[in-house]
Amino acid sequence: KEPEVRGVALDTNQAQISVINIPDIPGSAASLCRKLTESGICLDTIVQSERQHESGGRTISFTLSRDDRKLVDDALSTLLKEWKGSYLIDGIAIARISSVGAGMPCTVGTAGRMFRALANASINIEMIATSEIRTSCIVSENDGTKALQAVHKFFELNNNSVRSGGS
Amino acid sequence: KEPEVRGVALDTNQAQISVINIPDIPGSAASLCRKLTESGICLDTIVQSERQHESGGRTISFTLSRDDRKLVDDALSTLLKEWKGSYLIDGIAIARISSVGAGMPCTVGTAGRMFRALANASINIEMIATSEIRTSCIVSENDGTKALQAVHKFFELNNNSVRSGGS
Ligand SMILES: C[C@@H](O)[C@H](N)C(=O)O
Ligand SMILES: C[C@@H](O)[C@H](N)C(=O)O
Repeated sequence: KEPEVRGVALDTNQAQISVINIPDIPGSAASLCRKLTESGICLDTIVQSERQHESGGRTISFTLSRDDRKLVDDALSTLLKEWKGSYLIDGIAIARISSVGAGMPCTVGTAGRMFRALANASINIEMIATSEIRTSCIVSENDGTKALQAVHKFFELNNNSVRSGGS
Repeated sequence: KEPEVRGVALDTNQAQISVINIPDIPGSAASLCRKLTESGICLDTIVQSERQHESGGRTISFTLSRDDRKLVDDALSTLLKEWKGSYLIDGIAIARISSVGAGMPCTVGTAGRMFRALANASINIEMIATSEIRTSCIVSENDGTKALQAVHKFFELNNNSVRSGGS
């Protein structure tokens, strides 16, 4: 029978940043990504949650490889000047853990169970990007290995985990 | 040669909600999902972006099928009472458009190009959950069909799109 989670991957080579106060109009997300891509920066997880204040600006958070972090300020400097009030902030040092589901009926709640596996190991979740069969959680860098083991154990995976990016 | 995007799906049967001021400690995300899953609610896209204020509370936004929206208030009432200052807000009427990539080198910037396809059609992006090869964008419900056509056209997909959830 199909396992609920087919595999889990840990990437310890990522950094997280957010751009705050992005104009909430068509083209902003596209321009942000274009500037980064043009500088050869690869974005891994990109998250934008629902509008929360009437202030109108939006925040986009993303993760990228640590080596690329130094390229970001130049890549975005023109855009940040153009978008009055916008700025970049760095998140804490992180690790990214992602699971790939086996397409179970979603009332099984696989994403929530992955959050439970992390909570049981007292790991705080910093960022979440989940869609259908794939759940990505960002945790503090120090919790990376513990997170991989916790999810592995919770879903009874034997050799289905992958580590990448460790230095 | 591999296409950059293998397929795109539109779901017009989703609603978006956010829970605001969630205690930022291990277990919050897991408890939120457990309460919803126990009421038979299926979560599709779940997004939590980086901490932005020192206020300490976090926001989790998610999408679910419209029929399940009426079950949410009861499902979460105990938790929302327990989490002082937390509350639920409904987002605007939405559609979800997701593309599945073909695993191109990420410097191609497929997610950003999908945002560009939407921007070219003057479609505002309300929520983003992107991880590696899959990009999910939430747009206003009225933009759903236009979004599917725009992404389809931009990536030159012929019969690789799927519509679901239309009433
Ligand atoms: C904030 C950003 O996502 C904007 N709404 C856009 O469509 O690009
Ligand atoms: C806010 C929520 O994600 C919390 N940090 C948790 O780990 O559950």
